[in-house]
Amino acid sequence: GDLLPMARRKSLQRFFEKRKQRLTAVGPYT
Amino acid sequence: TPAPAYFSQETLQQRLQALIEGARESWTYGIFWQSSVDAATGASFLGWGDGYYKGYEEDKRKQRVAGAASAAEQEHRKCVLRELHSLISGGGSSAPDEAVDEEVTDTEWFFLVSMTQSFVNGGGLPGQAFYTGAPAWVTGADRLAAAPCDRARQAQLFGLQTMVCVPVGSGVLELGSTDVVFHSPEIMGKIRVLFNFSSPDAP
Repeated sequence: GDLLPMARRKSLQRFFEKRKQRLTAVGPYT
Repeated sequence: TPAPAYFSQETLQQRLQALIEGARESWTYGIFWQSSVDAATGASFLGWGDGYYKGYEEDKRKQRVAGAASAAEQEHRKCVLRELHSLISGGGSSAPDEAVDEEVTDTEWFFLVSMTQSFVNGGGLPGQAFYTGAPAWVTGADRLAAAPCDRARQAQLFGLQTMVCVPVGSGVLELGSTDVVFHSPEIMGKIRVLFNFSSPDAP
């Protein structure tokens, strides 16, 4: 079954997309 | 125009983004807590509606100063991130990338953990704001640490210095910042416009 409710799934997808953009823009954190 | 009972997910995201990106203050994230009723018990609660995480390069510097998370804690966070990434990408059909393997900051972790939280019977800062209909604005790490609310104290532990909860009809809008942000009529005005909330902005 779907382990993630739709709202959280979409929020997570956006979170990962934004995180990738941030890392691409500023470079690795470490 | 009366506020809609529920904002659509797309609309919510656009409003949150407009608020955070357009603000004069440096907000780290915004979360909309949606009011819902538990089908089994009939109890009302606030649960995750949507969120927008901005974060800052500055957060990383502050974490360095504060000592940041231990190596073991970082591994734990990355492990959870990989599992979450696998869930939303259909069981690992797409290869993990740097968005998964890179260091997870304290504020990113706080935001992610928030997705699992809910508030019943006026509990926590969001619940209190919803229950009383009055915005709550807590500025300063010391005040967050002393707040009678687990979420506020947790926020302080993860480097946040300001937390704001504003009731907006069908839920509560929460803003958090790693900066010290004092009460701003301007941001309250923006919230009023973007989220169509008509309550007074002071208790």
